[in-house]
Amino acid sequence: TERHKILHRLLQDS
Amino acid sequence: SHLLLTEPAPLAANQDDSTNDSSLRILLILCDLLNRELLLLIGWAKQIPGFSGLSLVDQMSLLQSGWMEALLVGVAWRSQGAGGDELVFAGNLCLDEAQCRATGLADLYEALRHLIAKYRAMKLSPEEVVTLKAMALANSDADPVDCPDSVQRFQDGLHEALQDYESSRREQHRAGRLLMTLPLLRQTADRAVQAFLRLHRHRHVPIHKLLLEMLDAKA
Repeated sequence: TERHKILHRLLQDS
Repeated sequence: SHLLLTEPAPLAANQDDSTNDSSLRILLILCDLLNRELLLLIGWAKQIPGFSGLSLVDQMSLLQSGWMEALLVGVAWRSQGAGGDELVFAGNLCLDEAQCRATGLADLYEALRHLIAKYRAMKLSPEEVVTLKAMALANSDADPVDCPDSVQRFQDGLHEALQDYESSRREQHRAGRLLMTLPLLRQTADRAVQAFLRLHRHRHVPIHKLLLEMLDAKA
């Protein structure tokens, strides 16, 4: 997830 | 009907006056548009029934594998409706063959025209387009899968929706025919990813962070 942090953050945002 | 309701409104391209080079300008406008489309796509994916029930790892994997296929379903759909030989990335961003050649997207143009011709011959309905887009994501063959049973159930739910829809139209071969277009979509998306990576690496076209992150995941 460190390499894909934008996607990770967007998926966690509700 | 749920997918139709959650389908985002089409985006418009933003103009760019940071360069006098017309080919580079088209690419900058296109990359900005794709980056914004990706943001919408991620929000849209969360609304597909079953997606949010997947583990975060699987949600990421499916999106990293299938995002370009899902975006190209939209481009093909808009282009099919336009009637001409242009690729309709947005209502105000239509690229013809010469423009694609000049911007290093000749390969993508050829592949997308093939896909558009196929969809046009099938006369896809809006219901089929949104289901195809969700199925492209669900069927993205991400590897490894964290929870294979959940991903399978997610795929089964979409398949069932497609079959229900087609049986309501009394088109018994239609679901199968649609599924048989998925290999061409996969192949076209691979060529699109290669084209954008090439533009970034060899021609140093700047690419927004999210788009670059998603391209890197495919590299």
